[in-house]
Amino acid sequence: LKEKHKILHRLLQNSTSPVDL
Amino acid sequence: PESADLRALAKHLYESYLKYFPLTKAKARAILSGKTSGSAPFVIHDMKSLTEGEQFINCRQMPVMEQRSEFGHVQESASEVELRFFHRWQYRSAEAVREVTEFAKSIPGFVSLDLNDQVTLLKYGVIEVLIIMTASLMNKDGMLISYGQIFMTREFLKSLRKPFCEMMEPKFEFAIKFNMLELDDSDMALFLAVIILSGDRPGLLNVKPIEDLQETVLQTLELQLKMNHPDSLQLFAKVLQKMTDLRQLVNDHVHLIQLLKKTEVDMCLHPLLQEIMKDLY
Repeated sequence: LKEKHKILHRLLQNSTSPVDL
Repeated sequence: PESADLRALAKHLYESYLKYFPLTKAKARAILSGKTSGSAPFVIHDMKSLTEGEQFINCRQMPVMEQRSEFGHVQESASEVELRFFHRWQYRSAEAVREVTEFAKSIPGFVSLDLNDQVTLLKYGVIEVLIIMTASLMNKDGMLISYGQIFMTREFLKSLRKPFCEMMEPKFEFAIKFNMLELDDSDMALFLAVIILSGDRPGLLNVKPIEDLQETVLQTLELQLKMNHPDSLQLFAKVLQKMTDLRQLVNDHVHLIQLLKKTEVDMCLHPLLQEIMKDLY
């Protein structure tokens, strides 16, 4: 599931660094 | 003491809500009723005003309006403008998904859940949360977008070509009924957490801790509604009933997006929204 949802996974993991949407 | 814990949870979630969501219901209602000290929102009610106003969609601060007339001269087909507007809308939606994710992470216990389950809860919950939050920005005549800088009329959204015209009307119908419950931002914060912590989402690996977290938030919501709306009978039950309508709305929304992907050759869906909608229902 994590593999199919890489961006969502990244949003969940990164708390402070801005995520390039 | 138990009640004090629930009050503390309510306060914590309300503070997170204020921290992560830029336009609160209180602020949106003030703008919609013309009770703000700032300027009134720019109104998009036809293709011309869309062409003028679309430059500012997603802007937090509207630029000086003298520039507007320049954009009106650009001759484009309505279909191009509609598609571009949809793209901008999508980017704001992706940003809103990020805000909801940050809010979810602030729910005590959420980040301790299995990471796969966190992904599942967000995948299934995020569109429901966004529909609920959009209701705060709507009245029967239209909705605020771009952080409250723009008011887009319901009639204009209905006038777009198919299937764009079918996207927002069910959300307006839902919003009008939902807004009659008159929840405020502190109630909304708890309701959103309840939605996110739904233990019956497909594919969850470890349901028990999710249900335990949801139970605590549910108790908090029940207490909050009793204290905040003492005269509103059965409000807790009425709020929970809305969760059924929400699932149907999301189901219909995802099918419309799938239809769009088939009919609009130029449409490309934002990768984050693609992830969420793929195999959703």
